[in-house]
Amino acid sequence: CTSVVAEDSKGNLLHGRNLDFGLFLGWDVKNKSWTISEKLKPLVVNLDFKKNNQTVFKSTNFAGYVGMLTGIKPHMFTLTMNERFSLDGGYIGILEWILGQRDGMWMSFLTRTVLEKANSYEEAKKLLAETKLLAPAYFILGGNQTGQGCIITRSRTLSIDVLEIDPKLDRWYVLETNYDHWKEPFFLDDRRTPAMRCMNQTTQTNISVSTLYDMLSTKPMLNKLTTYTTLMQVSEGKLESYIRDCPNPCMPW
Amino acid sequence: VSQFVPPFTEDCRTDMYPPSGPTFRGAVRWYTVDLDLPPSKRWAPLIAERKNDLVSMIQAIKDMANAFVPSGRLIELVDIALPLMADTLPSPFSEEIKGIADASGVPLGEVVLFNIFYEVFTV
Repeated sequence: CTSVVAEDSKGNLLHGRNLDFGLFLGWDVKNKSWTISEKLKPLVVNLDFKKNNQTVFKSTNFAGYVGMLTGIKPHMFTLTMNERFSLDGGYIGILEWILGQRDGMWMSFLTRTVLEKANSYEEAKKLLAETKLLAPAYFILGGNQTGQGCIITRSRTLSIDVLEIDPKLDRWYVLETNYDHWKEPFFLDDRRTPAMRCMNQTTQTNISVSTLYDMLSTKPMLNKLTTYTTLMQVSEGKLESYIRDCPNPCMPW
Repeated sequence: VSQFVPPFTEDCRTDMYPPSGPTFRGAVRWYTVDLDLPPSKRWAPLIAERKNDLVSMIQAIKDMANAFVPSGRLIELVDIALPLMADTLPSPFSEEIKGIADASGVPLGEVVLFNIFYEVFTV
């Protein structure tokens, strides 16, 4: 996955993401595609969660999946999550759960709870940083004011790091793939470097929904695992999604 | 040239928006989820339309599981053990997942597996 929160030169926050999933879950030699990724694409839906006929939040989901991977609380915050690999992984959390230790939250139930219950960027950030999880994760959160964008790197029990947008440091965007930002990405899966090169080439002056989509359409940010691209504009309360394909030649991940 | 050798890194694309062409398979449809409905009923309209795709995706996961464990034991374990897990999940997720199983006809254990796949996949 590739997630990015960017602040344009007028202080608007934009949030974009490619949802990549299905690695090693069956490769279709004939069609040069991942079986599960192709099976997930027809399930992609945009959801408008309403209460008293008012929108509470909106999301891009796979039909049948009740948790959240991509969502917007209109005019308040935007949230995506990317997978984080760690030896202290979800299987330990599941084991603890089965043995009756149930003080942690399933990752996608936490994101759903945050989108449903939190009423500000700061409140969302606190919940995502402090709630014990069953599995490690990256939470990428965008707010509705200048400087409100961050990557929360989570282990199961701790918030390991929070990287924030910082206009004073000329950090006008934060971008996460699937590796800790303070370490080099796995050399066979470096999507961070080309993504940052495209963002820097775009510049803050020209960042927009359109140029964000351009970056997310560039290989290898676009790859054979990419099921959908979502673009969110918190100030407009807008979420738009598109189902993707990656024409050959294309990286498997 | 760079895009013909791994990692097929392209020059940064431009003018890809609005989406069209070979990297764009299609737009995404909107549905409403009414949070005023009981959790078990919220997903029924959506699942009624997408259940064939859900069944097909879960079948692909089962085929892969059976490729690893041809005896079918792994799927049996999912269908026997995971429904017990459903009752331990917090509200409203437990009821929503049961509602999806009812609406789609997919065994409850397999809908649970789909919804906790993030944690399971780390295995």
